[in-house]
Amino acid sequence: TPENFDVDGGLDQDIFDINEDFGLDLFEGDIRLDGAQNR
Amino acid sequence: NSIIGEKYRWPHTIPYVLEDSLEMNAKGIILNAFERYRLKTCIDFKPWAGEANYLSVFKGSGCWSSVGNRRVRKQDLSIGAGCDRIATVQHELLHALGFWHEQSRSDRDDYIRIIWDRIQPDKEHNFNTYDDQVSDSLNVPYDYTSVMHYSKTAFQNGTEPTIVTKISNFMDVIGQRMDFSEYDLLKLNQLYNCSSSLSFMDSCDFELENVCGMIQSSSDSADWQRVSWAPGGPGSDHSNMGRCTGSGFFMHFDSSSVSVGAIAILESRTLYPKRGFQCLQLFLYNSGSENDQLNIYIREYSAGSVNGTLTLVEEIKDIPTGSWQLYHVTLEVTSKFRVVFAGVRGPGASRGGLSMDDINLSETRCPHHVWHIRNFTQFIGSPNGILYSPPFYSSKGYAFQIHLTLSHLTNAGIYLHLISGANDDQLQWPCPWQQATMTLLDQNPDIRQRMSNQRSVTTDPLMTTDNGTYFWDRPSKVGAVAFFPNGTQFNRSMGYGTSAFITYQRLKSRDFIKGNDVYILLTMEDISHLNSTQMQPIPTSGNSDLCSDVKCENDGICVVRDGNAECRCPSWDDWWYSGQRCEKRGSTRDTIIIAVSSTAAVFALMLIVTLVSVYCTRNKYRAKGSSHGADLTLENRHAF
Repeated sequence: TPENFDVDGGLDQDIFDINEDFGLDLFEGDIRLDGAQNR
Repeated sequence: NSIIGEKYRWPHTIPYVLEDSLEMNAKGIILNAFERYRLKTCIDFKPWAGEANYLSVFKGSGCWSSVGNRRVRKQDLSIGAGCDRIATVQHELLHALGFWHEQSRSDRDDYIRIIWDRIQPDKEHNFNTYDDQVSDSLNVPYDYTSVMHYSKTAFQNGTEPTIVTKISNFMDVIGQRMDFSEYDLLKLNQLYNCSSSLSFMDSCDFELENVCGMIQSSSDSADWQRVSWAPGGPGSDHSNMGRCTGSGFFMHFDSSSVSVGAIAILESRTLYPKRGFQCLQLFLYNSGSENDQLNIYIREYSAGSVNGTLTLVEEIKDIPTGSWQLYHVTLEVTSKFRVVFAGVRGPGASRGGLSMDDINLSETRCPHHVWHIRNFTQFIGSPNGILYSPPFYSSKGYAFQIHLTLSHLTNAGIYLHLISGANDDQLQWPCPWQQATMTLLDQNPDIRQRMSNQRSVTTDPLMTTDNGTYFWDRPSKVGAVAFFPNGTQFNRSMGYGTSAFITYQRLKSRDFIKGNDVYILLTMEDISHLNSTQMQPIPTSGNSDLCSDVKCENDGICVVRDGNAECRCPSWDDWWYSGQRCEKRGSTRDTIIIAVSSTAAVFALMLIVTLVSVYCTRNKYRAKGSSHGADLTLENRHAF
């Protein structure tokens, strides 16, 4: 039987892991702040 | 916990644009996430039609959102690679609706401990808290089960947890990505003053004596009884499975005490549809004759029929005996109606009857198929835990099979396989844009309280394997030979799915396993239509003048974007129109021809340049060789 294709690459990644892999450094991991909030 | 300030609220119907950049699978999942909001909250979504503010959902880098309505006209929400999970979309939408993470609420230190020295350097800001002047927990207890809670591994610099729950049993509960928790819904519905939802209609577990307003008919020959057990079975209801002594009721039609042909009718209360399509879901137990059946009718009211017109929708026959079974019935009712449940005594001996429990009616689409797995727990973590579903057909005619892996240490995996089927000669190959949605059903009696675990995958006709073949090509061409349990041979293509569908720990939680039975709900639908650009609104004021001078050819539509008129061109699976006025026709074939001819042209050009260079260099050194022959000899002698 051919092998299966795993869309998660064998990892159970959460939102913050995915964003970290992209090199993102968002607020609390996945929040985009606007200018006023940044200040 | 929500951001304080009315200015951050959206209207109850949120305008959205699904941008072209989104992956096809993500587009389908986003629409499914909207459906979960429509079922469980009063929040609805509609394609943007020129409203002042809208959500622009696009494929950016990662999964992210802003918190609340920022009133910036176009508010971005990214569903990037790896973010195409329904619960992730629900999470990002909850941010957009005004919610922070659960672990950032002001009182979180009462419930969890943040282990600061296990957090990666400079990532501490991810564990900020907000005081109650900025953030409101809406008088709802701290929620370890929230879809807005991060898991224990968030931003860790090693292997030890960064979030430790003060009640240790919740360590592996935090971070669920299945569905809204009960408290998520309580907070969202409170924040947006929700008192009803668009698609929920009724739920009945028969625990209350009023049986949810259902009525016994006077025009039948027998009655349904509300009982907590029946002499011939079942021994308990489905809602509680006997876990609560003295409670746990269901409705029973005793077919053993009536003659063949006797009918017991139970009618639901009056219901008022909004969407025109419904799914009725119920659990049945047969302890009577194998020929006993349940007929589902609709009594629909109109001006011309005050007593309603009765229409038979489905005859549920061959109900297996001895266990609760899940059934779905698709309805398409547009005016006031009741659902009529008619138990019919069939021929043959009966020592019991028909029982029904946990009825849910919603204006949603029924799953296309149900895979019922019995005696489930024996497979968890076992080498035998590699299960294949029976074969199913999609509405387009593609044959497929689901593969559940329960043999690994911690996680269950789930995969979609295309298999050879009866329609293969008539179908398009490689299989284009069929989205399979696989749902592990949380068998909570109330559809609104369910936290079912769902993943979707989509067939991309251009996807290739390492050896260059199309992944979703015809199974008889690219699949391997396999056999059904009855010995019939078929071909099965490679599976496509995830090894991290759900952890065993979560699988054993809630009501995923009930009576040692598990249900996987399956839908495979054609999402090709999502390949085309979402129609942008045609502005009604000012901007419309910009389009008056632009004529789009080939049924293209003029839209105003960033103050400029531009044409949105129609496209299909393998061809499209492009150009400023949609005047150019393109196709996949053209693209291939262009790619091949460009490659050939570049190769020819490079060959000419190389030959000319070699020729010139040779001539140059020949000339040099003849004039400096003595020097060369001297250098060679020196070298040796």
